[in-house]
Amino acid sequence: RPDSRIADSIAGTIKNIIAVGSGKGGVGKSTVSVNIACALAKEGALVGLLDCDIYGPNIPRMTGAAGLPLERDEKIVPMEKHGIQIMSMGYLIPPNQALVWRGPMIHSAVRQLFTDVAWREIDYLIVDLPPGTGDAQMSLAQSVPVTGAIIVTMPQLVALDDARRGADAFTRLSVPVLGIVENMTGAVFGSGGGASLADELAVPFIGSIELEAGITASINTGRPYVLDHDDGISAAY
Amino acid sequence: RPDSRIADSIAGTIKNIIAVGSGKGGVGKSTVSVNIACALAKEGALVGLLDCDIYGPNIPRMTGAAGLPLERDEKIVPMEKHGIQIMSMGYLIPPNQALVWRGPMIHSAVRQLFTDVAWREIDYLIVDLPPGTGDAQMSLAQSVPVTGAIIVTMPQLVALDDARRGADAFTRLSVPVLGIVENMTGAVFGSGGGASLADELAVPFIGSIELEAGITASINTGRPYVLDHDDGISAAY
Ligand SMILES: Nc1ncnc2c1ncn2[C@@H]1O[C@H](COP(=O)(O)OP(=O)(O)O)[C@@H](O)[C@H]1O
Ligand SMILES: Nc1ncnc2c1ncn2[C@@H]1O[C@H](COP(=O)(O)OP(=O)(O)O)[C@@H](O)[C@H]1O
Repeated sequence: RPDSRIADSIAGTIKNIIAVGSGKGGVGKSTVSVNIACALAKEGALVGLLDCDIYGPNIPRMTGAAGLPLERDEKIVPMEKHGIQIMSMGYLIPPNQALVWRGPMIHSAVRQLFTDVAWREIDYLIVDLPPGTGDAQMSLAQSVPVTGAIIVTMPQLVALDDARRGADAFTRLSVPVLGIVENMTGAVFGSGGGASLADELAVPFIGSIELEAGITASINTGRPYVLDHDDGISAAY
Repeated sequence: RPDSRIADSIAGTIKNIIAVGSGKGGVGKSTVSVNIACALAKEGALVGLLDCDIYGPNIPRMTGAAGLPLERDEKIVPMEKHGIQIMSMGYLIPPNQALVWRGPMIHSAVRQLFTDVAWREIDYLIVDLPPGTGDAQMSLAQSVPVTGAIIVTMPQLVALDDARRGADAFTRLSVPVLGIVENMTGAVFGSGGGASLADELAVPFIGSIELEAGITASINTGRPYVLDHDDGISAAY
């Protein structure tokens, strides 16, 4: 499955690659990725965060890691913030410009985010995936050995439909599904859908995160929620 | 820009093609598309609804138009519900199965949703686009003459970032941007972002729809909100 040349080039540097996907957009993949990465770093792990959403790279704003990456020995040096190494296409294109690219361009961009970036030693590389089950998911699984994938869903039925497709895509790409996270649980979108999906797919239910205005505020300011809060939500991440 | 063979095949049948896009996933493109289509049909227009989100086709569940489409003269007959003609990849693939397709497959699927579907006379064809600025957006603009595009955004900054990219993509594909709709306005995600983006891009601000649990409930049951409510939200659609 993975391309042995790329796998060899990162072997020994990146120990675990955790993909965060869902199938559906806007369910909280990036928010969960950023907070998981910060929570792991707070516990002392060496963490990397890779934004694989080529069309809509939100990680630079969400982490507050602004600026232009440096180059060293013809490789791009990841940004560094909150004790995490961070890389995103968002650093390589002007902010308001769309990448109107077809599939093959996505494929080579995903490969380059591994081969052309000077990643230093990492225990966990969290890879934030775009919605859908297309080029980015395929290129990731066909480039590097992915340790496992976390599926993020919202509680309502259409989100569960797409989360099933997301899980099916990982299974067909030989990537183990580590479990389901239900996000934005509460009165507006409902609750319980994530747990019943986990039962149906016979994968662990990792937990749920409630719909909380403070989380959106933390996203807007570029300071991930877990860094400033010590409550049930931070514990859930 | 558009492919004259496809444009000719639908000329006279489909008068206006309105794309509903955003760049970001989960902001409410499908929900807005379904409710706009139903609102136009309630006013007596001939309406079609095309789900161009090949990886995550949610329109069949959202409209409650279940079942398998018929074939006539080697073309697929659109489903019919709430007085609207409806077509989606969701009718052509098993429900829980992911389409793990690369870009070129998306391109031919989008073209076939025009050439191989027996659309009858339509005043407005509402096209629900997937997130991103890639194959589906390009294939639509390169297949048929798109009258204009509505950009749906949520109020928060990361959604506005992606909405700008979505608008930029339409401009580069020579599709006029008809305006901005801000969705899920309220205490959780904020308000005012859509209107300021409309000013920035010098396009009309069409209006805002508040975050309302009743809208999610209507999505889960397959009966679009505007059909059963006569309130401010329905008026906004
Ligand atoms: N638990 C939550 N409570 C409130 N808002 C949330 C929560 N999780 C995510 N959000 C908001 O929802 C929006 C979508 O989340 P995002 O992480 O961008 O989704 P995705 O990466 O799946 O597209 C973000 O702007 C974020 O502010
Ligand atoms: N104004 C609203 N209030 C409450 N829920 C909404 C609203 N608009 C959309 N939703 C919910 O948000 C989810 C995402 O919307 P959807 O239309 O699927 O977005 P997209 O097509 O952009 O991915 C849906 O499940 C829907 O129930």
